[in-house]
Amino acid sequence: TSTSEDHDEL
Amino acid sequence: MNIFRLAGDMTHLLSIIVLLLKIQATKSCAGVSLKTQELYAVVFVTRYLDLFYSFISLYNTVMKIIFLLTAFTIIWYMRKHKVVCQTYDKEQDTFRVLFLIVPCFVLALLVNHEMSVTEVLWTFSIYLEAVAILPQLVLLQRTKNVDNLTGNYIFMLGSYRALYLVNWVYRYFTELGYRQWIVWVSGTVQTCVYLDFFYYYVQAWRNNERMKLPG
Repeated sequence: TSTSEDHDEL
Repeated sequence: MNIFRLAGDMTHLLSIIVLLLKIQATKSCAGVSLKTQELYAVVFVTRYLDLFYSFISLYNTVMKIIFLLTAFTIIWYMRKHKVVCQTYDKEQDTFRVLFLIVPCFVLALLVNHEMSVTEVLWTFSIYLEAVAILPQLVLLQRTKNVDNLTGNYIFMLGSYRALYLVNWVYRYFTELGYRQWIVWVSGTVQTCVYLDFFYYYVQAWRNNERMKLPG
């Protein structure tokens, strides 16, 4: 699962 | 970064520029929902908290700052500017936004990637963005006046998330193990909310006439 640092999108 | 996501971000930025230009050039915000603009400000604030603690890229940081600044500028115009604020139809823009904010927040507490403050707020912003346009669409139905610039603003705002859907498909097939169910489902719902508007917008464009919404 993606975690917070994965939020590379706007 | 891929072309679909870049196109999506540019379309999103352009939609905000079009709205700002409309308000600045015509000194009017008639037909624009302040509630939707405030919901978007909440979306940006709760989503971009990582500005303070994580650097992803210059592009990412610059775009986040632009989105935050433009969102608050639009709200300032609609609330404080002596001429513009008189053109805001307050009595028509009555959507009960708490009915959007509370369910999205509860859902973010229940369905998220990680039970941390920033992660729950980020997830809340994803859910809220899917429904943030509703006050604007309701206002259009009520006032019937879809002026060209406002129509273009909504069309581009809806298109940006549709481009993001393509970006997610592209990333799914090109990046091994790339999964973002929360964003994918929410982004799909968000795009579907616009479908009705898209239908009437394209119809007006094809008949080369002013866009009108049904009774």
